[in-house]
Amino acid sequence: SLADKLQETFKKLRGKGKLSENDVNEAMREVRVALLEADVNFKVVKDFISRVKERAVGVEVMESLTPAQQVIKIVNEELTNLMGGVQSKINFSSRPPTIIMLVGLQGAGKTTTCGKLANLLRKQGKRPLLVAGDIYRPAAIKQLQVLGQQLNIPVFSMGNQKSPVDIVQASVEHAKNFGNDTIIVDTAGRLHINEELMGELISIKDRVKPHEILLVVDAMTGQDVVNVAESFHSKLGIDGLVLTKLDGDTRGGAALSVKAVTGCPIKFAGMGEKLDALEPFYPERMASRILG
Amino acid sequence: VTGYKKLEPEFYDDLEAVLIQADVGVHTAMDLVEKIRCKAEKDKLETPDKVKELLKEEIAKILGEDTVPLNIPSESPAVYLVVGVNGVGKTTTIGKLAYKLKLEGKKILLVAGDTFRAAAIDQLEIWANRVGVEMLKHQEGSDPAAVAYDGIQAAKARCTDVVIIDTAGRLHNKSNLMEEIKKVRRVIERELPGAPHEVLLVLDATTGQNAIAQANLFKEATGVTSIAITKLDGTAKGGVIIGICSQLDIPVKFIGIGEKIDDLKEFEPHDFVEALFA
Ligand SMILES: Nc1nc2c(ncn2[C@@H]2O[C@H](COP(=O)(O)OP(=O)(O)OP(=O)(O)O)[C@@H](O)[C@H]2O)c(=O)[nH]1
Ligand SMILES: Nc1nc2c(ncn2[C@@H]2O[C@H](COP(=O)(O)OP(=O)(O)OP(=O)(O)O)[C@@H](O)[C@H]2O)c(=O)[nH]1
Ligand SMILES: [Mg+2]
Ligand SMILES: [Mg+2]
Repeated sequence: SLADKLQETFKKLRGKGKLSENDVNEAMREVRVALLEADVNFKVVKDFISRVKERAVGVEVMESLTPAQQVIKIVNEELTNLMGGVQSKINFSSRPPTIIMLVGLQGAGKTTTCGKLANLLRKQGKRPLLVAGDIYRPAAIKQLQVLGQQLNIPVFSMGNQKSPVDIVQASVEHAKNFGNDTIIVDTAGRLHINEELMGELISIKDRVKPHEILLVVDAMTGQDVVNVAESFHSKLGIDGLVLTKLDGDTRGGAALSVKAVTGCPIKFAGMGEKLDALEPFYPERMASRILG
Repeated sequence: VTGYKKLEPEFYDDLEAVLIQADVGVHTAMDLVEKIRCKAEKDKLETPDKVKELLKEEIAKILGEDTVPLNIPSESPAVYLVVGVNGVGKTTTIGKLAYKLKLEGKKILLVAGDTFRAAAIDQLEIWANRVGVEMLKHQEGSDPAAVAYDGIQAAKARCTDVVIIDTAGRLHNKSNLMEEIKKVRRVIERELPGAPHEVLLVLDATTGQNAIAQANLFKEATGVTSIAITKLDGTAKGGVIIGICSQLDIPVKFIGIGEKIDDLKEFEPHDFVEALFA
């Protein structure tokens, strides 16, 4: 683990007292490797290391800690600060229905997360409506309908011959007529570099003005996550993220990368395939997971 | 790594950076660059371009110099089992592969072995219809090993050339799910000696270092004879396969470059390496 590696590093260096620049440089080499192994983006690691270096040089090692533990403490605090506090709240509109739209790359877990989110919001007293906005993927509509049936939550669909913009617009009317105060829109997976499909999301946004746009990201995503997050945020604008498949054993460095490049909060964590497997995202837990 | 007129330490740092950002992994990247740096010194290479070419050749060597074809047994049917974690593109890849093999004149049977996920069977059925091949399915929630068993029996009876078995996505750290896929493999082996002739692990090009754990655990559980890496039409480079090939010696046979029926190409090591540095 990183803690063990740092203990080794400091064994060869000076003992207690203040952390010298040399001590810190040695330690930062280990921290850098640990973060890269954890899939934190290369450039994000560079910035992060220089911030930690600034904070760590000249620091008095606390009585109860070894120099290695002192460095880990600083790294952990810096990581946790960067990832922000727990922000698992959806911004509900004062004039329902609140419109939540889930977007992201292919296979990230959007459709499943739509089901989970509907389940969660209903437990919080909301009356959600699921909207089948993916007209492309084979059996995508059916997939959402099956989830809706399992949850006994209504699914709005107009089949796959109408444009997603029209479908989402019609769903708002439907929600108003049937008393649904929250609309959760499932969209097709798409590449951030696909002009046409990114344009489709922008059209939906312009037409219905969603209150929350959540970018769904697979926790095992590697270096490329910064390109994806940056692109979705600059072209569309996102309000928050959901990190899925955190029940896997990936270190999840993507979490740090997306927060660093978008500044947006990770609101939820997908922790399994079942529809109750959605939790608030806890930054300090993620920080220690990333460090390994 | 452009703009360097002569070899300097920063050039090697930049090479390492390019590899790391391509998901090659920090240790594999450092090892590769160090190996190249030593070789460049020994062979007295003078220019950054020559060193870059050396690196490309080194990577291509690891990936295998040539395209490796699918295993075809002397007696039909060939049985291909497709495995991998959730959402990587297994079902879509099966559709594309069926199309490719059908164009080669093969008689194909798809087996809907994902009996768990919502509308998984429907999804594969749409692909089967698009390609124009048969599909065998059971009820949702049935035992995937039973579906695989039925699939093999049907293939033998119908003189099928290729059976491709879809399975549910599963995270490799879920022991009960890994036990399930082991059972599917055992059933296939028992019903047809020599089968499965391919265990194709599907990896997503956007995945980082966790892909190595995926390859390791699936290799342990079911054996893996080949890899397909999908979503290379995005901006991710899929560099993690370099570490996988060098550590586990599993050939990459296909790449997915889109969501359409013909978006499956045979893996070509030199093209892949060029794209790594593009
Ligand atoms: N283990 C685990 N699996 C998940 C999680 N979230 C989603 N999945 C699985 O990931 C796979 C893909 O999920 P989908 O909901 O279909 O993903 P999607 O983003 O809608 O996919 P596209 O619509 O094709 O872009 C499915 O097998 C899901 O069951 C999670 O938090 N943990
Ligand atoms: N852009 C792109 N998308 C792909 C590619 N391969 C698959 N996809 C998309 O990725 C998503 C997931 O594909 P699936 O075939 O459902 O993946 P899977 O591994 O079977 O998923 P589970 O069965 O839920 O584990 C779908 O939206 C596919 O269209 C590819 O090569 N490029
Ligand atoms: Mg979906
Ligand atoms: Mg599938």
